[in-house]
Amino acid sequence: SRARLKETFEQANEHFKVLFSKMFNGGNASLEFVGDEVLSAGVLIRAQPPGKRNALLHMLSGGEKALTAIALVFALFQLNPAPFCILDEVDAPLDDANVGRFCRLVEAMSSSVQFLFISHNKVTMEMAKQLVGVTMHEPGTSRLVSVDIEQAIAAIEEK
Amino acid sequence: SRARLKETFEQANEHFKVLFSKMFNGGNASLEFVGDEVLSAGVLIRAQPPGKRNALLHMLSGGEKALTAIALVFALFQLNPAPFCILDEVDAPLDDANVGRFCRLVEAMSSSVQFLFISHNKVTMEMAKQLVGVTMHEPGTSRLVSVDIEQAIAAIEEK
Amino acid sequence: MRLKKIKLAGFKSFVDPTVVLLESNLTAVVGPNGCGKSNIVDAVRWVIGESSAKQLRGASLTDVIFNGSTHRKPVGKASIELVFDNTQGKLGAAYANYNEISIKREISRDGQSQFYLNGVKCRKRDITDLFLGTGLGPSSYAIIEQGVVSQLIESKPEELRSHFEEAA
Amino acid sequence: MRLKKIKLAGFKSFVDPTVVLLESNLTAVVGPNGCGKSNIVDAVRWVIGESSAKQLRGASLTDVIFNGSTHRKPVGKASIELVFDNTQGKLGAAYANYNEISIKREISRDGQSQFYLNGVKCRKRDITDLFLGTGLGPSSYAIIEQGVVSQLIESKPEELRSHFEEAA
Ligand SMILES: Nc1ncnc2c1ncn2[C@@H]1O[C@H](COP(=O)(O)OP(=O)(O)OP(=O)(O)O)[C@@H](O)[C@H]1O
Ligand SMILES: Nc1ncnc2c1ncn2[C@@H]1O[C@H](COP(=O)(O)OP(=O)(O)OP(=O)(O)O)[C@@H](O)[C@H]1O
Ligand SMILES: [Mg+2]
Ligand SMILES: [Mg+2]
Repeated sequence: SRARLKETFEQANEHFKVLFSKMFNGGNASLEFVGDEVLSAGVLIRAQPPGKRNALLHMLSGGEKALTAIALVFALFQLNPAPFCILDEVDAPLDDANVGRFCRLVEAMSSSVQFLFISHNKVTMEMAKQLVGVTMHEPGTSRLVSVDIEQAIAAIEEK
Repeated sequence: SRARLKETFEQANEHFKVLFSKMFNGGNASLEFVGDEVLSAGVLIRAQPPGKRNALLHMLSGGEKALTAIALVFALFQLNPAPFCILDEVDAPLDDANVGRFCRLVEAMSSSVQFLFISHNKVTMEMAKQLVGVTMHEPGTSRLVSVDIEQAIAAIEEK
Repeated sequence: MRLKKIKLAGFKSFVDPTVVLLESNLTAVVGPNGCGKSNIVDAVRWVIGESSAKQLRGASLTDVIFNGSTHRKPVGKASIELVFDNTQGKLGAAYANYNEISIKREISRDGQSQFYLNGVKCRKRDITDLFLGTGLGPSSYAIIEQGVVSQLIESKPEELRSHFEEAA
Repeated sequence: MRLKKIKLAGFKSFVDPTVVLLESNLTAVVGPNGCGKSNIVDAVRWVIGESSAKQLRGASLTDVIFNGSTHRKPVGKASIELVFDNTQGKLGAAYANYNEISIKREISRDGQSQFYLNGVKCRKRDITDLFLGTGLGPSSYAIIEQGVVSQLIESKPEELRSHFEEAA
């Protein structure tokens, strides 16, 4: 119904603003309805990193876009937490400082959301409470292998 | 002319096969003409990582696709070296072992090709002979800042 | 409702039966390029009803069935099962009394899929209905595949709207 | 022929005149997210003749002009200059005698671009002709922008062909 969607939208907007400024250590963001009729309107995202005048998405950098998208997904989760959240290398475009902020946010949300995430980044791996190793010892076929965090980091350092 | 394009194509194919198996430590790859008429034919890429039966591009993983694309670009460079090569975070999807292989290949080619590359990965930064630091100390405006490799790595570790 | 296990067999590069146990709310899947990590994500999308081969990085739906390696022959069937802990009774009314809920999907070379709910054959609709309104529906924001994180915010305003409807 | 310098002024986030000196064949550009690294790549594509605003991550071609920050007002003009060392005389016949070749492009708010070759006004065609056949032409394989490395091999067979023509 119209009232429900409008209310959902307003709440998502609130969550998005808060999460955006956590991810960016400041700045402003908002969600706007586009079009007159709520039930058929589109959604426009404005995102303004700290110190920048521009709030249009297409001018954001690769890392800024990824951070904005993550903030939006987490805002939707806070509204209606799905049974789990799967993230496949979302940290790839991020510099180490932003990987740190991302990890702290995931850790905070993990009290109510189950996360399954894939990453090649040591900082992100260290956030995990459980590591699932996948290997193709036998070429072409995947198998699980038990891995502990020291091993995973060492395997990365060695190569 | 037809003969020239055919010859270029054959040479590119040779370079691509060699570079692919350097990148993947084995495996097979090839370029095929699609269509009867050489002057209007398309190019099909086949890429088969070591131990795998599949050679179709769409079934490759994120990292395997990036490695294949890099091998193709470098094959074209060996055929006709452009004045410089600019790579913007092409190492983002790669695991550390493949970042290492990528760096060794770039280093080998740098005797005849000028590389300008952007990366957040320490291993790739360490390959550089010159580091150009960019900062937004004043929010919203970019400025260069001199940076040496220890500093760049430390800045990453610290955060 | 927590996801406890992902069981794979004959699915993409997981030719041998494999069980991924999820014992915490922060589980990382790690391994070298091409080892099969994203195939696990595809497995989850597939079992909850994904019907587009392209979304599963295949040309046809049977591309999810293990098609061989240098040492192994292709197999004839793929199967994925998700086991949920439902002790808090959060999932769909009819299943509130079950402590464990399992959903399963199988496909054979003829392209026919079969779904199961707690071991009993069911229609695809029964599975998609189960997740309706939980954020795992068709325009799910709960699974971000590799390389598409930025595309989420680049989609057209109308497409974005469907994520809000899902969350409402 | 080696690229020695990239000079930026009023271009995207580089409002103040900035010179990037390239002193080796292995130069890394580093810095935090959003600091302006990819803007340098856009600068190079723009000065050699890029005419699509979308390829430059803008809505219109004047989006390359610095449009302000919390501390600075927008400016009226953007300019990029590349300086090449041509001591080996590799570049175009007419310029074989020049030890240094500089190409420059300026744009003002009215959208008009002006190109310069060694300080002399010239047409865009003069610049694109200079690079014809060097791999830096329109379907250049020499510049891989952020996030598109895998797309290179996913393009249609016809599109791939143009890279081979460029290399021929
Ligand atoms: N039906 C299938 N049968 C056998 N192997 C398959 C099948 N489908 C996909 N594969 C293989 O699975 C591999 C890709 O796995 P996946 O995309 O999960 O890798 P990944 O671990 O995510 O790697 P990356 O770190 O590069 O993203 C490919 O090499 C592909 O050949
Ligand atoms: N015309 C302009 N005027 C002012 N700032 C601009 C202009 N165009 C782009 N920008 C700013 O430049 C920034 C993007 O820079 P860029 O894409 O180069 O970042 P980056 O260093 O590559 O980051 P990442 O590591 O995330 O890829 C944006 O924050 C954007 O606001
Ligand atoms: Mg993957
Ligand atoms: Mg960038």
